Amino acid sequence: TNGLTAHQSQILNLIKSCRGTEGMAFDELRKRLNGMNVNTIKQAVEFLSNEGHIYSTVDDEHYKSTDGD
Amino acid sequence: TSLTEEQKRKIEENRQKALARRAERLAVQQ
Repeated sequence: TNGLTAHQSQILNLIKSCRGTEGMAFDELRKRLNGMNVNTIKQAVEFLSNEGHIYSTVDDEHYKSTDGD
Repeated sequence: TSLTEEQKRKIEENRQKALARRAERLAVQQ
């Protein structure tokens, strides 16, 4: 395993799948994770950012992955 | 939408910082 929880992995995979230059918007992430608690998503995003898996792009609500590009 | 040069520069800076954090975390784990 990669040391991530199921939620963290799911969120990272969604961000990885987004190929746009601005990355994935938080709202889009929330829509794709239909039903997941917003704070859970925020905490996972913060963790992934702290671990260097993702970074913010045009603002603090758009993210891209550091893996595989 | 196309990004301005400043936005592109900032994004690349954020990417480099994230890569540095990732490398740091991996080093700690070993």
